[in-house]
Amino acid sequence: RTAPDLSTVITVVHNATWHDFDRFIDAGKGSHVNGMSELKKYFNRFGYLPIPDKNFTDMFDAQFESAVILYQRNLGLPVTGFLDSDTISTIMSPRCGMSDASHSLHTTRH
Amino acid sequence: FAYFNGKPRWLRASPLKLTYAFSLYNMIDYLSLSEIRAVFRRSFSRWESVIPVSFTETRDYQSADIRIGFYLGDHGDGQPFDGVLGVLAHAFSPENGRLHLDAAETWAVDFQSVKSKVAVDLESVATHEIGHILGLAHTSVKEAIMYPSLSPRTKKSDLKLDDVRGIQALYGSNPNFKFSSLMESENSLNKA
Repeated sequence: RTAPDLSTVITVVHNATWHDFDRFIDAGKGSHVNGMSELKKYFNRFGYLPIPDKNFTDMFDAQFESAVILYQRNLGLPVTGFLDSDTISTIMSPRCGMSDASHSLHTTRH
Repeated sequence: FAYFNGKPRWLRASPLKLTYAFSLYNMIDYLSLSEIRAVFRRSFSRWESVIPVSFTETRDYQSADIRIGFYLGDHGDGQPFDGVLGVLAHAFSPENGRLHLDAAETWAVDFQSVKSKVAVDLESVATHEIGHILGLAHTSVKEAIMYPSLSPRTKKSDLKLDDVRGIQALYGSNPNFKFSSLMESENSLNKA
């Protein structure tokens, strides 16, 4: 079985912290991928998942789906609810360390 | 555009005058202080041009309103940096004034002379973080300065309409600022 060629979708150079998140591409609600708890920690850090009262699991559950949808809305991505290549590429991009939460959004008409 | 909870801003008499200083001990050595100062001067000027605020550099780090430094890993503010790429920098909402850059990055002022694939444009990040210092949070408008992510070897340091509308709603407009100049700039970019 040949692995999909991701070189055309993810061209940004990423850091060691998030470099392996590309293995979650196409994961959606109900899927279970080893290491997804690390991605949940990322979402928690940047304000998309509440502070956990226990360790995150590797299950793509309903709460995580809501977090993905909120992330896609906030980052101006197509809202698919799963970890499409655009979303994963954006997640892996270098970024500001400030949380995306705890603020109120305003819209600007262009 | 977006604001932090409670819409904090610098509460001083208008026109707002803020000072900034660079840490004596937490800097990088492959860019000269004069290069770094010039980058931040330009970044502060972008915001000065749209709101009634002035930024003046001071050598007195402790008493400066805005305190700038480059830090590695855990540097004591509860927001440790993570090495090359990942998190590039962070700043605090008004009226805290701390602006921290990850010393592990390959900061660049000119991509012609820096060939690294992980080089990051200092001016783009500085302009973004100053937006936080003034009270803007992250926006969902990809072209805007206040969008949270920035690819390596990418320069994005001009304020966009979203940034200008957001900051002017907090501080008012610089009397010399004309929206038409910004629109002309954005239109020419769109045409290109």
